[in-house]
Amino acid sequence: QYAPDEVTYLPGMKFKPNYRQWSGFLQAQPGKYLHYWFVTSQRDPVKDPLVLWLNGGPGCSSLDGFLSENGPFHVNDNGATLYENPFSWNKIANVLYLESPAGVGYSYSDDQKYATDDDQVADDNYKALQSFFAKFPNFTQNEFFIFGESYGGIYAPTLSLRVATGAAKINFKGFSVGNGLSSFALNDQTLVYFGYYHGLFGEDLWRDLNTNCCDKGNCNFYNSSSQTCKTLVNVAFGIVYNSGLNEYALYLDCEVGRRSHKGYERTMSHLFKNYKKQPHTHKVSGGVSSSIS
Amino acid sequence: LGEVPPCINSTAQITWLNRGDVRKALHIPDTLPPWDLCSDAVGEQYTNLYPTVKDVYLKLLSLGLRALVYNGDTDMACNFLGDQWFVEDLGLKATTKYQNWFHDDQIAGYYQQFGNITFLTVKGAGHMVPQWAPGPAFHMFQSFITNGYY
Repeated sequence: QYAPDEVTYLPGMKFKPNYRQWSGFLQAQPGKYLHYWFVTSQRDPVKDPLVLWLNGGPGCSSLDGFLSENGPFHVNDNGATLYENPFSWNKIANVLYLESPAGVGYSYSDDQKYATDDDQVADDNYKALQSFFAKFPNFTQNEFFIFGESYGGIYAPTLSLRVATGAAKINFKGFSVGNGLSSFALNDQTLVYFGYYHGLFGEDLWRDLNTNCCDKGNCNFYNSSSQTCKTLVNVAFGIVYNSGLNEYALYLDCEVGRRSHKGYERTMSHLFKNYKKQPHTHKVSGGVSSSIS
Repeated sequence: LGEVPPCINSTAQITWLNRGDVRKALHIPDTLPPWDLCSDAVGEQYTNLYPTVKDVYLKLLSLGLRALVYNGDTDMACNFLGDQWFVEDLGLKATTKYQNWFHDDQIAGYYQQFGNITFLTVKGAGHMVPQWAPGPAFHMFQSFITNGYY
């Protein structure tokens, strides 16, 4: 293994891990370095699969995946000590967390230019993967899987295509996408049905949506040419992500208060390309005011 | 320390990851800026090229790879219906009916398989399934990487 990157001590860790871990940088295209954090399996690192985990955004860090989702330990609320995650995915797999693209988390570019796109990200991720196997050559035999979450619905399959068709000898078995963005059109289209059938808006709006967006039973809530339809869809989307609901989990409260800051708008603008935030023109459930928190 | 996505409390991670001794332990050069959950620089300058990844999936599946598309079914950022319709729109023959799967003797969600690709929901979980349903998420993960039953 690549000894200089091995992590043998972590502040706030009161327990002794039964796995090894490395943190360092992988080479993407020249001048770009992606930070990785690799933990071996708590069971059988030699035989267990190798899994790459990618969070989405675009622009969000996979260390959120490590420290809040499926990593071997998480951070206590005090921001200082760590606790073990009994459901860590490294119980049965070697897991590589990659902060991608450059500019995300500790990943960086020498020129500090961070404009990029889906294909550049996939190319850089593929180069970084080859850099990983150069550092950890004895993992090339392990079965290999790629996991992506959210905008990772774009990252995972595009990187998978490069792995599956590239020259690097990787024992690639499959890929998985969690709550992923697979199609903008379907993501928009289905959200209207999700909203109505979860009771987020009532018959008035639903009837108007059907009247203005549907023709002989075929509905287009994604890119209708009807301005009225677009306005109504905006109202529906506004209820979903601008009325006080937690868009990431309908039945959970919203932890960090209101959503008017820039980062939020950006994330949602990537997911809902046609949504233009407008004042509510359609009376919704007695006038939901934006002051609900 | 920058903007964070709403409804997610990542204060603890940001605090810990930006400690000097933690950065040192993780071999992070002092010259690098503070860590943040999401990067404005990347997010604001990012260009999406794939409105859909349907063709990419079809190519990968034609190569015999296995795929799992899973959704926590309370998420509205990427709701489960959108991904279910996406998998169905691939036009592959269903090899199982739509059925429930169990974890700890409870229905953990629903799934259907279409040859090498499985669509699966995780009941009651939000956008980050391993965070909000860690037990069912681990079960699903193990079933997928071992090609076992859900």
